[in-house]
Amino acid sequence: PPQTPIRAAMNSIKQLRGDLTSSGDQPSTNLDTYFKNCTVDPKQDVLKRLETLGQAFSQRFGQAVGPRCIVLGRQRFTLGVKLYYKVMEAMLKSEEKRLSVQNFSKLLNDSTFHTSLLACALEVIMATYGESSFKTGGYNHPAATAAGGGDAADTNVCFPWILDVVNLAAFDFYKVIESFIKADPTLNKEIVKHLETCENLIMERIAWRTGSPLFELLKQEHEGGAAEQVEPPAS
Amino acid sequence: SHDYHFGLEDHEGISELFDCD
Repeated sequence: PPQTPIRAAMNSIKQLRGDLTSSGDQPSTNLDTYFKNCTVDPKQDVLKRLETLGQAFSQRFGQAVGPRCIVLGRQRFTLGVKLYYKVMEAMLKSEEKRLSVQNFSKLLNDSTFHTSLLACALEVIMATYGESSFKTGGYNHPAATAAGGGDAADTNVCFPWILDVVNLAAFDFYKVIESFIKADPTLNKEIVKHLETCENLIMERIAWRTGSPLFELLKQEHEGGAAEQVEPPAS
Repeated sequence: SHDYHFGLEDHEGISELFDCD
């Protein structure tokens, strides 16, 4: 029988939490091995970054949703960390198979990669709980209603809110989306759709704002390669 | 199941996207 919106939202949350039950909020043995295989072990930086971003996220979540919700923010962050580690491990396994390498030192010591991956994980958590919803702005989403988050918030925490919290450029966030979806086949249709909407928003608008790293990349491509003939506009 | 379009080729992955190839 078709589910009510609240039942569907509750099941989505239950599924997410169930999928993350076996995931720890610390790196797994496999992930530790990948860290140790690096020329420079990134583990301490990873843990330190999570500590810093965890505090920032909880504070901003509390400011946005309500001061009583800082603890809720902490819970969301913890789930986000579990998903972050889970997807990281899956990505590395996939890359190991694809590239036949075990030393991912450059990637795992790239702060932007870790911040992007974490931001994507947090966006998935917030979308599941209805806090990040393009349709309703998060306030009237069945999950948000069912969770009792009925207090009016001062700030909408819908995407791209998370980018500002973790100080991440939209173009860098964009880079992880497809690999994230590929690495976690348990993501449900609604969440994949949400990430796809984020992706489109970035490509159509946010990545083209002043200060985006996209412009530097385009400049490097233009200067690095041979000058190409510009095609005249077709009539 | 979803209908997300995966655009990356077999020789493209997260390592290339973060300039780590």
